[in-house]
Amino acid sequence: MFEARITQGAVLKKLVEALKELVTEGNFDVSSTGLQLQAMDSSHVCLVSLALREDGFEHFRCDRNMAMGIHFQNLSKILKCAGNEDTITLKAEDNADQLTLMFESSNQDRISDFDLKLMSIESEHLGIPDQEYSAEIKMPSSEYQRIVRDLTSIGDTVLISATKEGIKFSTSGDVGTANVTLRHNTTPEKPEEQTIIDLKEPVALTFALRYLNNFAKATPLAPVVKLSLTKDLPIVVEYQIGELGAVKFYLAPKIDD
Amino acid sequence: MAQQGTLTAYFPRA
Repeated sequence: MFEARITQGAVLKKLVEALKELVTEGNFDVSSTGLQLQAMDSSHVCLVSLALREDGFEHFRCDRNMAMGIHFQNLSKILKCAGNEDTITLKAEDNADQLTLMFESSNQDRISDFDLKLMSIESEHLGIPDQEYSAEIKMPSSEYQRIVRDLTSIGDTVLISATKEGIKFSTSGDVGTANVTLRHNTTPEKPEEQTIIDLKEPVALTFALRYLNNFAKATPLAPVVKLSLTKDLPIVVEYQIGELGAVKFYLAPKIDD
Repeated sequence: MAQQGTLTAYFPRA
């Protein structure tokens, strides 16, 4: 059987809110090491990779590996019934066709359970190589959210260029053009307010803003976001979810004809 | 016009 208990149920709620518009469905792959998900959007332009570690949960038990097919809008409907302070327990028997979600209020005076019907999903895993990136930028997640939201109102695509001067986001559209540059800035005392640019070589890539904007739905999960860029490769937008794990979004670049 | 690539062009199917 599978059983995973998380005291901060709100994390699970935020996670599903971050994914549900990007990917309709996907398999929660559970094993003794934790819970993983890899799912592409319907156009195969972007991919969500989620990894939650077994030791990040208050309790985790998985007797045999399982792929639980989840419809994210449906999971979201159920998680909306959980309170923000609730502890959430996920449970499934081996080969089950449903996932039980149990919500306990913080003072234990309200307990509810919901069964989510599981789906059979043909999973299509991509092999993502471990690699060095030309530029890795850590910035406040709220800053990333603001930049992509602002630029989405001006244009459809963004040119992201990382140089030793900083990281520049440029777009243009019917109303005109926009450029936002962030400089390497480690002045703020709190690490989550710093902008850290780790540059091996300058790189510039163009991406669809619609997707980058969608990734920002993960902002409530983490104070810092990391962008990784390499010439002619997908960008990685990564949010560390405390000690629990991380969610990474991959987006293929726009290619000039 | 720049074209949108797909991820399967970059990462092999496992």
